[in-house]
Amino acid sequence: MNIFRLAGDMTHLASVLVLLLKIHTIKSCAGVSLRTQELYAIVFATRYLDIFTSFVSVYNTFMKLVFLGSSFSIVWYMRYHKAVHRTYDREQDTFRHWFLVLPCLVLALLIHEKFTFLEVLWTFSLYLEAVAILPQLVLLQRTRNIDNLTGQYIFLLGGYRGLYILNWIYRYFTEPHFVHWITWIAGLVQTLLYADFFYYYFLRFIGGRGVE
Amino acid sequence: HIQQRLHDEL
Repeated sequence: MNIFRLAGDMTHLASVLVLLLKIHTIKSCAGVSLRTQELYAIVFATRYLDIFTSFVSVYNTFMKLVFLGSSFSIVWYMRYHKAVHRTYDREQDTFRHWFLVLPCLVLALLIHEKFTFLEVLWTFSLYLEAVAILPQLVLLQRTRNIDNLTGQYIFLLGGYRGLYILNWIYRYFTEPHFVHWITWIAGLVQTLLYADFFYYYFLRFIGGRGVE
Repeated sequence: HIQQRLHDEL
């Protein structure tokens, strides 16, 4: 564990907590894409399949449970909780996210580090996570103005993988044989997708107004 | 163990 990875995990945790805070306290999911949340639930479900078979550390297992629990409960809230569901912007959240799942699965079957069931699904989760934010970014374009909590959520979610890139650079220079092109490229693509959001976020943030 | 190292990340 290094400071970059810890900062990345904490940023990721913060993004999930901000979203849960928004949905649970003000009972609103305005501006949040249910489709992105569904993709993230699939990402965690396929990435953490080894949660019971391979124990890394208490921290690792605890964080996996937090991410699994929070992503599925956010989907549940947005789908079935009456008050929250009412604030869901169904007409605008129309990105065909299922069209992202199949290509990621095919790509994982073609490009992976080891051809085993767990490894292919793990690689699938990497590819899917790289594009999972697309429905949210499209929704953002359509709803123009979003509240600060949603803006913070997206900012933290984009930032965590950027910190992971610093973690991979650090581990590449400090650990022999630590080379994982698939993880690195997927992480880079994921972070680059946030580039224009970061641009507007900092513009607004410096301006001191909400994120538009 | 290298494989394990890769999957020691979230």
